[in-house]
Amino acid sequence: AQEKEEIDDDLLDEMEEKLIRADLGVDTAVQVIEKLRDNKNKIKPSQLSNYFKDEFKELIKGAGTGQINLKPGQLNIFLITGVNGSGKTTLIGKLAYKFRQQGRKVLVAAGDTFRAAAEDQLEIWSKRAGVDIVRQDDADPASVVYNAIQKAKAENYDVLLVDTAGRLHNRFNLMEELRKIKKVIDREAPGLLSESLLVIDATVGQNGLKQAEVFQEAVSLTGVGLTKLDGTAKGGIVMAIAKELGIPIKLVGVGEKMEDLKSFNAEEYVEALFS
Amino acid sequence: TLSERLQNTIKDISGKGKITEENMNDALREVRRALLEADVSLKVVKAFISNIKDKAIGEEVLKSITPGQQLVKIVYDELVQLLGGQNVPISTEGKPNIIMLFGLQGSGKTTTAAKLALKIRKGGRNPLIVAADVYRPAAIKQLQSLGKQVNIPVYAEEDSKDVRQIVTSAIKFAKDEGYNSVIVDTAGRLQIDTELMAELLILDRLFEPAEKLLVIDSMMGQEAVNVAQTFDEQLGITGIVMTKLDGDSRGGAALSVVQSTGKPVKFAGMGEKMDALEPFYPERMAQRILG
Ligand SMILES: Nc1nc2c(ncn2[C@@H]2O[C@H](COP(=O)(O)OP(=O)(O)OP(=O)(O)O)[C@@H](O)[C@H]2O)c(=O)[nH]1
Ligand SMILES: Nc1nc2c(ncn2[C@@H]2O[C@H](COP(=O)(O)OP(=O)(O)OP(=O)(O)O)[C@@H](O)[C@H]2O)c(=O)[nH]1
Ligand SMILES: [Mg+2]
Ligand SMILES: [Mg+2]
Repeated sequence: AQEKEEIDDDLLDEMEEKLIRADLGVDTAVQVIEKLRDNKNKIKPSQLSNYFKDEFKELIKGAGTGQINLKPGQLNIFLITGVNGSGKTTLIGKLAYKFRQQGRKVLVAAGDTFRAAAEDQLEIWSKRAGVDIVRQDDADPASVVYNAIQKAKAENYDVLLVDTAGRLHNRFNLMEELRKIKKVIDREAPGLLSESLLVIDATVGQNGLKQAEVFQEAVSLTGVGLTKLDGTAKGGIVMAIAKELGIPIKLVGVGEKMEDLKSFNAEEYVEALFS
Repeated sequence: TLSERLQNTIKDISGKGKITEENMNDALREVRRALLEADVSLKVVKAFISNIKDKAIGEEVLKSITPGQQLVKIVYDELVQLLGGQNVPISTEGKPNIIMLFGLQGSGKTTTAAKLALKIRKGGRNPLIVAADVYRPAAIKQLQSLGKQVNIPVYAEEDSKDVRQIVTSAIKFAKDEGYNSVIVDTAGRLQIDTELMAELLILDRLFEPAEKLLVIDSMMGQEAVNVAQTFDEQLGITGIVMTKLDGDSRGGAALSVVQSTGKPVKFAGMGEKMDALEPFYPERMAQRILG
C-alpha cells in the first residue's frame, strides 16, 4: 500500500476487508472506510497508518480511560466475568501476580463452584502468584464471595479478585446468579468494587457485542479484558463495544504465562491490526 | 430479515420487485452483508456469493413474484448443502480405536472428551479417556472429575510432561485392560505455535488416530477459516465438533470451517452437562446463520 501515490477504490476496498477480517464488524468497518473515502484527497497512502491510529483513538475515546482503577489505602474489588473459556481464571492469575509485584496484599476468591476443578486451577495460579485464596468447594458462589469480602476487610487486603464461572449470556438463571454476586459485593463492600471486567476472547465474532450488552446490564461493566491476542485473531469487536456501549478496553492477554498481561494501548493495537 | 432487506433492495432498483441481472449485484451485496454479520469468514463469503450468483440469475428467480424470498431460499438451500455433507458417523476403526481432540485454547475439548466417551459407551463400546494436556493447571483433575461424572476411567500420569509417552502407555493400558476406544484430550494451542503443532503431528504419526477432531467454539469470528485450514493442512482432520451452540451466536464459523477443510461437523456441543452432545443438523445451522 505504501507504493501508491494516492488512495484509490482498490486501496479502500483492501482496507475495508482488513477491518472486516479483524472482526470489527461490517457496520464499523464501512463507517471507518466511508469517512476515509470522504477525506481521501487529503491523505497520502503513506499517512494511512497514522490516520487509522487517530481514527481508532477517536472511535473509542467516548469510552473513557483504559486505566485500571486502583485506589490506595482501601480494598479494591475486581469482579471478573465472561462466557465459558474466555480466559477469566488465567487473567486473575496474571493480575494477582502483577499486583503482588507492586507490593499489594492480594486475595483471590474461587467464585466458580460449578465447573470441574475450577477452584484447583485458581489455587495453582494463586500459589504461582504468591497470593492468598478463599475457596469453599460446594458452596453457593455468593457465599464464597461473601466470605472472601469479610476476610479481605478484616485482614486489610489491598485487592480482592473474584473469579466467576463461565456462562452464556442468554442463560437467564446464570445471569441472575451473577446479579446476586454483585448485590453481595455492593451490600458488603459498598463503593469498593473498583473494576467489573468482562473477559473477551480475541477470536470471538459479532456475538462479543451482545455479550457486552447483557453483562453490562447485569454487572455494570467498567472495562474489557481482551485475551489470546497472541493468536492470529484481532478481537476487533472491542472497537464496537467501546463505541456502542462506552466500555473501554483495559487489559490484554498475550499468552498463557503469568507475565503475559499488558495494559491496552490503542496505538499498539492499530499497529498490529495493519501489520 | 434478510428476505425483507432483499425485497427492499430489489424494489428500489427495478421499481417493480423483479430481479434483473442489473440489480442482482445489489441483492448479492445484501446477502454478503448478512453472512459477514453472521461471522462467516470473508474468503468463504466471496466463494459462496459467486456460487449462488449463477443459481440466482437462473430462470426461477427472474420469473419469481417474490424474488427476495426466492433468493433467500437459494441461499438457504446452498447453506444446507454445504453444511450437510453425508451424516458421517464416528469411526470405530483401530485396535484400539483412537480418537484425538484438539483445537484452540478454551474451545471445549476437555468437556467434549468426556461427553464423547459417554456417547461411545452408550453405543456399546468400552472407552478410556486419556489426559494428554500436561500444561494447563489442574487439567488432569478436570478430566478426572468429568470422568467420574460419566463413570468412565481416565488414564493420567500426574508427574509426566511427556505427551508421547503418556499416550503410548495409555494405549498399552487400553489393550491390556480391554478398552476398545481411546479418547485423547490434548492441550489447547494456537495454530501458529510450531512446537505444539509438532506435538500433534508426532502423535498423529505414531498412533494414526482413526478420528482427528477439531473442536471449534461456535462464537468464533473471521479467523475460523485460517485456524481450521491450518489444523487441517498440518494434521489432516477427519471431523469437527462445534461447541457452545446453546449460546446465541449466529454460528457462521460452521460454514467457514466446513468449506475451508471439506470435512464434516460430526457433533454439536449444546451445554456444559455430559449429555449435551448432539448430532449436527445442517438445516438448523443454516437457519441460525441466516438469522
Ligand atoms: N494463548 C493464550 N491462551 C490463553 C490466554 N488467556 C487464557 N488462555 C488459555 O485459555 C484457556 C482457558 O482459560 P481459562 O482461564 O480457564 O478460561 P475461563 O474463562 O476461566 O474458563 P471457564 O472458567 O471454564 O469459563 C486456558 O488454556 C488458558 O491457558 C491468552 O492470553 N493467550
Ligand atoms: N455452554 C457451554 N459451555 C461449554 C460447552 N463445551 C464446553 N463448555 C464450557 O467451556 C469452558 C471451556 O471448556 P474446556 O472443556 O475446559 O475447554 P478446553 O478446550 O479443554 O480448554 P483448554 O484445555 O484450556 O484449551 C468450560 O467452562 C466448559 O464447561 C458447550 O457446548 N456449551
Ligand atoms: Mg475459569
Ligand atoms: Mg482442556
